Amino acid sequence: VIDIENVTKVYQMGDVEVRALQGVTCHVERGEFVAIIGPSGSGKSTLMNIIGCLDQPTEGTYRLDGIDVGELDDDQLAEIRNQKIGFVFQSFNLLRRVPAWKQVALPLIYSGAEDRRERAVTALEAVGLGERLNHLPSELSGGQQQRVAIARALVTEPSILLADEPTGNLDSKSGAEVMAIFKRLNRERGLTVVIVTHDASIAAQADRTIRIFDGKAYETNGHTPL
Amino acid sequence: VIDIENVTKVYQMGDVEVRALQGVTCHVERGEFVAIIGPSGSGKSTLMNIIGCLDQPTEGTYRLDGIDVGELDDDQLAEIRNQKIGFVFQSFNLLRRVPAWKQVALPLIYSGAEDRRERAVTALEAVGLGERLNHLPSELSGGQQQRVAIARALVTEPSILLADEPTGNLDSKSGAEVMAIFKRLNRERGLTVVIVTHDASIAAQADRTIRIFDGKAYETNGHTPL
Ligand SMILES: Nc1ncnc2c1ncn2[C@@H]1O[C@H](COP(=O)(O)OP(=O)(O)OP(=O)(O)O)[C@@H](O)[C@H]1O
Ligand SMILES: Nc1ncnc2c1ncn2[C@@H]1O[C@H](COP(=O)(O)OP(=O)(O)OP(=O)(O)O)[C@@H](O)[C@H]1O
Ligand SMILES: [Mg+2]
Ligand SMILES: [Mg+2]
Repeated sequence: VIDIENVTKVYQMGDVEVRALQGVTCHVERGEFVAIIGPSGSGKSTLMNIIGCLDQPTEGTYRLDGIDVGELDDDQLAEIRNQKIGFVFQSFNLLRRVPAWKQVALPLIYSGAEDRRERAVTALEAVGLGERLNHLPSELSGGQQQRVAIARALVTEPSILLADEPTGNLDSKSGAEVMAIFKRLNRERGLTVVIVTHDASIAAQADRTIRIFDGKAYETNGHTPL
Repeated sequence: VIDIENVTKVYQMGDVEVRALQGVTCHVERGEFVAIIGPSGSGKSTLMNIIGCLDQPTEGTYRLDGIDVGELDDDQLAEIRNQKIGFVFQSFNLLRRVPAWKQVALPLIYSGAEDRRERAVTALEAVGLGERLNHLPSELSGGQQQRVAIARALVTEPSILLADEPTGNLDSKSGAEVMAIFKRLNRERGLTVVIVTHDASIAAQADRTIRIFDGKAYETNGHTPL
């Protein structure tokens, strides 16, 4: 379902070129649970932003469900993001003046759902935030903000979940609860999951690992580099 | 050097009371390396903000180097923060439009140092960011932003380092490099270190662990709860 072909991403800074990704090719099958690991600064978030239709590569092709994403206009990209993809951002990207329940209810507006608040509350209770519904981001702990971002990514029932270091601010128990949710949705609803993580014990729970190093991808069979 | 006595922190939200800390008493000796661990939402960052003179308790006393911090005015608090404390924030708190080298050079302005840029560059090179000096936060990876925050906390050569989950966005190698810096400064310069972490392998490197649970503190001897 995710087809990244020879993708390069270059940032031009004055006369210096930063090659964030260099000829990356990787694939994720529908219903797979894949972990992306690699050193800080190696290109993982850059790759996730391209997969999530938030950024375009400098070179190469990205096909999502067989559609060449590079051919789409901004409206079509927004529609794909809203209908197919749930994205947990590395820095959460919560709205500063919006309470937790509304952060999670907002993505449901596009679908015209009637029971937005109920679904938001259910999603927040699932990540242990049933008593923090009205808190603003500034009134939440780091791990609570992270869990609001997770609830928001899942509330639209996407077919693909992209999670960029979703347990970095969570203790091992809260992290395990979040992984249990991801794995259950993967098993029971065929949710395709791509999770960036620095935690080897989290990566070990995926079907397969993709390693990123210095802007290049190294696929593995299972968890052993080929 | 850090004396927290029966500290309580309550947030009033309408007619609901959130008790972030409840009668917390804990002490850190000069030159100690202490880890604070506990579940997401348990009160760790709240405690760190009080220790860092960024927040005042609702009840109780905080003495820093024997001085009752509750008796100080805003100017005196700012002076203490700038002279004695280096703070690595859980969400980094970088300035949006300022390049990395300047983020790190800024705290040196108060001390009137002449070689601010040199010291900033040295601090950034020490955390592996020698090739990212001119990048804005939006042009840095999550772990690179975290390392800028670490460099900034250390550049003023504080006597106390407060680090709130400083390796959460770092791979194990980068995390180990950061811990090596902290331990070296602790050993060679007597830097007092208080580090909040969700990573048991990071906590194991401290002299002692303080556990926070549901707003209460549980001191340990070494790493075993008393
Ligand atoms: N807008 C930009 N301009 C210039 N360079 C950038 C920009 N965005 C990212 N980079 C650089 O691209 C590289 C890859 O960044 P990316 O955020 O993908 O890393 P990452 O693997 O997610 O790292 P981390 O684990 O620290 O989050 C980094 O070295 C970063 O400095
Ligand atoms: N301004 C505020 N108003 C109301 N409640 C708050 C406020 N700030 C924090 N809280 C609450 O206080 C509790 C403690 O927050 P704190 O940030 O100290 O947790 P933490 O231990 O650092 O968690 P994490 O590991 O997730 O970062 C949380 O339950 C949080 O919702
Ligand atoms: Mg990243
Ligand atoms: Mg915290």
